[in-house]
Amino acid sequence: SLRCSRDSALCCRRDHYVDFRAIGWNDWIISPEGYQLNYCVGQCPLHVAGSPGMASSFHSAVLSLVKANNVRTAAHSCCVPTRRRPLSLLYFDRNSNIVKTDIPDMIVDACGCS
Amino acid sequence: CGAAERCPSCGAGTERRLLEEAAKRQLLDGLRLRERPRIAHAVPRVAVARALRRLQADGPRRGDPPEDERRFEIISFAEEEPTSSPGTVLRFHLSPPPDRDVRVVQARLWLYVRVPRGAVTNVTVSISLLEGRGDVGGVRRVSLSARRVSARGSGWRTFSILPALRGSFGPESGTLRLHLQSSGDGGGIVAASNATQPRRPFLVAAASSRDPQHRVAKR
Repeated sequence: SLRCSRDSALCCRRDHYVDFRAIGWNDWIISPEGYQLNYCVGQCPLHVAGSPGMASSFHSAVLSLVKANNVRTAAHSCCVPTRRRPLSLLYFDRNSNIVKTDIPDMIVDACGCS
Repeated sequence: CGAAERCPSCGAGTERRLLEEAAKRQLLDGLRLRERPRIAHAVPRVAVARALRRLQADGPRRGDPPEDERRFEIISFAEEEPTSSPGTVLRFHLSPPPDRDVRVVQARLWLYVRVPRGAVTNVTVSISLLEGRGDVGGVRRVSLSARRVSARGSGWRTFSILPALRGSFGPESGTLRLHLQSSGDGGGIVAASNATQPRRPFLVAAASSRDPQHRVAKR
């Protein structure tokens, strides 16, 4: 659930703003003018598996399972979104009607190791 | 996971283009569209702004929908159809959202009633649904609303037409036809004589649909 800095290696959230004018879609999308296409990137070595962005109890559960099952220490887990929010969109449909709707889980707010 | 997440042959430009393509894909998937809509005829910004103000004036949307439900609000601008009968025929193209089980929960027609300056007038507006194609005299009509509007000066009036949509976005064809008649001393309805008319009648429909994909994702 940390924002990536330039040299982040560990799992973090990389922010990227998409401007609808820049992709030529501002003629049919009325509002907003763009949105945050954030994504999760970075390493998830074993000792952080299940940690940032997840309940700490989950983290300790994962570690005890790893020890109990003698999982190879080189194993990695995955850097995934752990909190997302909807995007409200106002756009013209193919019949020039105006449609207002929310797209669920569209914006990644936090990342964590699975 | 764990693989080198940076693309070895990517320069900043390539990465930006990859992300823009990803954003387009994500938006179209989120709206359940195969491709971006090609706008057939642009709607004057004045009419859009006015309609959005009405949408906001309709009050805040009812609380957050349940997780696996999605809400839509659609504003559709009327086109006027020629008719040999008295009154006006308005046509709306309601392309139903791509979900199948859409349930229309509210549908209101906004009409601009013009009244001579300074006069107080009573205008009776009757609205009926035309079922099928063809002119007013040759198709079945379902009366939706007949209401006396006491108007002091010109202004917008709304009429509920929920029965017309019967829970869906109108007939399978997606085209909804309404026949309007107004009678009264001096007042009249401003129809959509031409597309640039800033006071074109428009329809506001609110709908909700079950979001099967979202339900599975949450589970």
